[in-house]
Amino acid sequence: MHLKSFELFGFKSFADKTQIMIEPGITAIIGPNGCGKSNIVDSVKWVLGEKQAKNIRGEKMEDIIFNGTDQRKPLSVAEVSITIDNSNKILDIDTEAVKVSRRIFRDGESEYLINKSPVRLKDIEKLFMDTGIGKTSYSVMEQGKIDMILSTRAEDRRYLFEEAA
Amino acid sequence: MHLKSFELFGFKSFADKTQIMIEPGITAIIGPNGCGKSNIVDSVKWVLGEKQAKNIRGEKMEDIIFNGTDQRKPLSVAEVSITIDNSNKILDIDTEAVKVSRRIFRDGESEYLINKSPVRLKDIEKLFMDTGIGKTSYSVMEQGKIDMILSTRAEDRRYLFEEAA
Amino acid sequence: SIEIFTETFHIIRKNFSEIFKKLFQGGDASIELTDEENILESGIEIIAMPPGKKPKNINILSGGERTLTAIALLFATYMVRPSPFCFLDEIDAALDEENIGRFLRMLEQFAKSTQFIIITHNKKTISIAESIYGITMEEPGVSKIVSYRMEKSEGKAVLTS
Amino acid sequence: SIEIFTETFHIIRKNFSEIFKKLFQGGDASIELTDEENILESGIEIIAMPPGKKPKNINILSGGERTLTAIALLFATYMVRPSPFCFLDEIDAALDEENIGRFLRMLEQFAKSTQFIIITHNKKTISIAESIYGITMEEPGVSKIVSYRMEKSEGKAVLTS
Ligand SMILES: Nc1ncnc2c1ncn2[C@@H]1O[C@H](COP(=O)(O)OP(=O)(O)OP(=O)(O)O)[C@@H](O)[C@H]1O
Ligand SMILES: Nc1ncnc2c1ncn2[C@@H]1O[C@H](COP(=O)(O)OP(=O)(O)OP(=O)(O)O)[C@@H](O)[C@H]1O
Ligand SMILES: [Mg+2]
Ligand SMILES: [Mg+2]
Repeated sequence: MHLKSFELFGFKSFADKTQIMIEPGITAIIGPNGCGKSNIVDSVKWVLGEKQAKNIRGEKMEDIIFNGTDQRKPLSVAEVSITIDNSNKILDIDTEAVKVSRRIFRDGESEYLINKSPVRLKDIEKLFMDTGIGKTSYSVMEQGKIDMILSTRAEDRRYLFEEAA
Repeated sequence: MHLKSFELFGFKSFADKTQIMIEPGITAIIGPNGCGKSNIVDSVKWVLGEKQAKNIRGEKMEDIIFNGTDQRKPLSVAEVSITIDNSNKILDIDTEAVKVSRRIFRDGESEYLINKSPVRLKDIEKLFMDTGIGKTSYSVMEQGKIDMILSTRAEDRRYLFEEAA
Repeated sequence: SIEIFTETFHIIRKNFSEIFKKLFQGGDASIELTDEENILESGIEIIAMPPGKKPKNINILSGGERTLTAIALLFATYMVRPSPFCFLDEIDAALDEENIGRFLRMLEQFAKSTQFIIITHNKKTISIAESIYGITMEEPGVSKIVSYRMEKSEGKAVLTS
Repeated sequence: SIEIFTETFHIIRKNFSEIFKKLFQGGDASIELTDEENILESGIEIIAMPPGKKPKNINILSGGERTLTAIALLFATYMVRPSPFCFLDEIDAALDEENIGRFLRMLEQFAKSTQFIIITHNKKTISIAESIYGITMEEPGVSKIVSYRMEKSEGKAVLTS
C-alpha cells in the first residue's frame, strides 16, 4: 500500500488544480520562501482528517480556501484528494486504488468522499485504522517542529508511544 | 562605545580560557553542530546580568559551569568577562576600556566585578542603563527564536517597544 | 494494555539507542519511564549523550544535536510502526553538512520500504532524491508546480515538464 | 509616558514598513495598537503582506516569510534604539538564498554603526564577514577557537591562528 498521487484545488495558495505523482523512495520538494511547499504538507494533514485549523496554521477551517490576490478573486471551495494504491487490499475497499477527498465551502460545510461516494469523516478514520496512515504525529513532521518531542513535558510525550503500540 | 573582546573560562563547554576579540562590522562564528557557538551567545547574556537559568538553557545557574567529559573532570567555577571600549566616556567609569566580569561557583555563589573591583549586580545594571547594552531582548537574537515576536500574544509584545521607547 | 505498551516501549528504546549511536557515531541514548509504578500514565524521559559529553538534561544540547536526537527517536518509532509514506518539512534546517550526510544515509535505508516526501533548501538532500518537484509563484500568491528529473550522472536537475 | 511611547511607536511603524518593503521588494507591513483607548496597556498587532498576498493573519505566512518579517521589525526597532553590538544566532536558517542576499545587504548597512556577531552555517553569510571565528571540538566536549581571515580576493577563508 503506497501513495500514488494527491491533488490540490483551491487549497491555500494552490488556486489552480495541481496534481503531484509520488514515486517510491525519496521525493524532494523545493522552491523559494513562501511558494507553497508547507501548504502541501498542510493539505495532506487536512485530507487525512485534521480537525483543528490551528494545526494547519489557520484560525477557522475556511481560512484554507484560496483567499485571492491583487490579481485574482477568492475561491469559494477548497478540495484535496489523496490516491493510495490498494493492490494488496489492505484497505477495506474493493478497488486497485482508493481515492479519498475532502472539500470545504466558505460557509464552513465540509464534504468527504471515498472513490467519489460521499461518506462521513469517521468512515475515513475507520478506513485508515491500523494502517499507519492518518496518525500524522509521526508520519508528518512539520516545519520548525522536529524537536518538539524534546521540549514537550515528559507526561505529554506518551501519545507518540501509544500510537506506535 | 563598542565591544573590544570577551573571555570565557569554565563556561559550559569552554573548559579552557578562551578570548574572542571583536572588530568593527560583521564577525561570523562558524563550526559543526554542538561545538559551542550558542554557548558563546549564552555567555554574553549571562555576563550582562541574565537572572534566569532557563533563559540560557539551564535548570539551575550552576549548570553553566563546565561539568566534565569522559576525559576531564568538572570545574568548580565559571567566569565570563566582557571588555567595552569607553574612549567617549559614555559609561560612567573613568577608564578607556571597561571590563565587566561575572563568576559563579558550584555552591551557587555569584561574584560581579567592574575593572576587577567587586560590585553588586545592580551596579552593572546601573552602568549599562540607557546605553542599549544589557537590554538583550533585541541585541541578542537566540537560535530558533527569531520569529518569537510573531508568535507572542499581542499583549506580551509591548516589552520590545517599551525598551526602545 | 500494559503488556503491549511495555513491549513496544522496550523495542523503541533499543532502536533509539542503536540509531542514535549511528547518527552520532558514538555516545548513548535511552528513554525511561518517569513512574515505573504507573505504566499506563507514566511520563517518558529522554536521555541523550553525544560522544564524550555528559549533558544533565536535554535542553542544554545544541540545536543540531536536538534535531538529530529527535530524528533518532522518530526513526526508532518507525521501525515499530512504519507508515507507508512520511512528509518531512525542512528537518535538515539546523544540521551541519556532515550531520546531513549521516541523516541522509539512514534515510536511504528507510526509504526502501517507505515513501519519503522531504521539503528542503539543502543541495545534499536534493541530490539523493529520486524525483524532485519545484514549486514556483510566477504569478504572485498562486503556487505552480514543475517537476525535475535528477540527472544523477551529471549531478544536475533537469526540468522535465 | 504616553507621549514617548506613542512617538516611538509611530517611528518604529514607519521604519518597519520601509524595511519590510525593501526586504520583500514590495508588499506592505504595519504595527497597530489593539486598544487605541488604552495606550499604556494596549497589545500590539503585526500586519505583514508580502507582494500580491493578502494573509488574514501572520500565522499563515511561511517560515521564511515570518523570519524576514521578524528581521524587519528587529531592524525597525534598532533604528530607534541602536545597541553598540548585536548577536544573531542562525537567524538565516529558514531563508532561501535570495532572501539571505537581501537580508545581508541590509545587515551591511546597519553594520556601519553596530558590531554584529552572527552565528551561521551559510556560505553567503560567512562571505560578507570581516572576521571569522571557527569553533572546534577536537577534544570531545571541550570548545576551542581558531580565527580565520577572509581572503576576499579569492573568496576563501584562510586560517590565521
Ligand atoms: N487561504 C490562502 N489563500 C491564499 N494564499 C494563502 C492561503 N493560506 C496561505 N497562503 C499563502 O501561502 C504562503 C505560505 O506558503 P508555505 O508556508 O507553503 O511556504 P513555503 O514554500 O513552505 O515557504 P518556506 O520555505 O518559507 O517555508 C503564504 O505566503 C500565504 O500567504
Ligand atoms: N555545563 C556544561 N559543561 C560542559 N558542556 C556543556 C555544558 N553546557 C552545555 N554543554 C555542551 O555544549 C554543547 C552545546 O553547545 P552549543 O549549543 O553552543 O552548540 P552549537 O555550536 O550552537 O551547535 P548548533 O550548530 O547545533 O546550534 C552541548 O553538546 C552541551 O553538552
Ligand atoms: Mg515552509
Ligand atoms: Mg547553536
